[in-house]
Amino acid sequence: GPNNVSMGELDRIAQNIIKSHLETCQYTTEELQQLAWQTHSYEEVKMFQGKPRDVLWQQCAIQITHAIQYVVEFAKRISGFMELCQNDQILLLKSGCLEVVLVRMCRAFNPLNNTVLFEGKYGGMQMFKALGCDDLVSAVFDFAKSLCALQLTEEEIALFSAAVLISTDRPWLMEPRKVQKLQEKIYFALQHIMQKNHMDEDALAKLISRIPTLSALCTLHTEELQAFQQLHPETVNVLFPPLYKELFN
Amino acid sequence: KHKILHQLLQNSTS
Repeated sequence: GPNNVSMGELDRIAQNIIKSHLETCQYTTEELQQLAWQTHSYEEVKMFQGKPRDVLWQQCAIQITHAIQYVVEFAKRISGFMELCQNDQILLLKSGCLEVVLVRMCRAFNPLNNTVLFEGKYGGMQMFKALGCDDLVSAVFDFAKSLCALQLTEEEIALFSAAVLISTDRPWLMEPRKVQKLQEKIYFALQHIMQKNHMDEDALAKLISRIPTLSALCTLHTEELQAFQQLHPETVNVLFPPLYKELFN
Repeated sequence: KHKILHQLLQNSTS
């Protein structure tokens, strides 16, 4: 293997991450397949559109927070993550958890009709109109569609999620070398699996090229939250989940 | 500073 990592070790890393991913997904692949064509009716979409802006924001903040709790659990089960110093564990999760949520979201996205699972059924972008941030919503939908186009397997989604989370690009890491070693192994494992699964030799490069978009989406989310908070400070302070505020405020 | 995240990391994996 590359850099003195044996194939046995890469395989162990891959198996651990895939298992961690499958154990911490909100929905199994089977559940998502069963739901895939259950879409919100016209009346249900109208109902979302008719909600006050702050109510829908709160609802989305709760959903995101819920998804993040699963991502924290995913991180904890990755071999080596809990061996990082606590500063770096917190830093990686704080800066990467929403990116992982967005990667995981492609599992619950139907690219054939551009709908996403929200509140039990699938619905399109128009469902989120009342949020008042069409740019962010359409960018998130575009991202999900572009990731779906790569037709990743569950194993690849797992390894890519881990690679996004365990990243040396985050500022203020205390032990960047330790994070780098772990990240390199994850990438080797991802590369190995993708070479096996895809005819397209550039599949990994295409996947990696989505990372800047991920980070741009998170920046946009922070900006939209700040703009929302200026208009609805009470909603954020009183009604938003404490974990959401801790991570994004 | 990151009280809840800290707490989630401390909780034993269920």
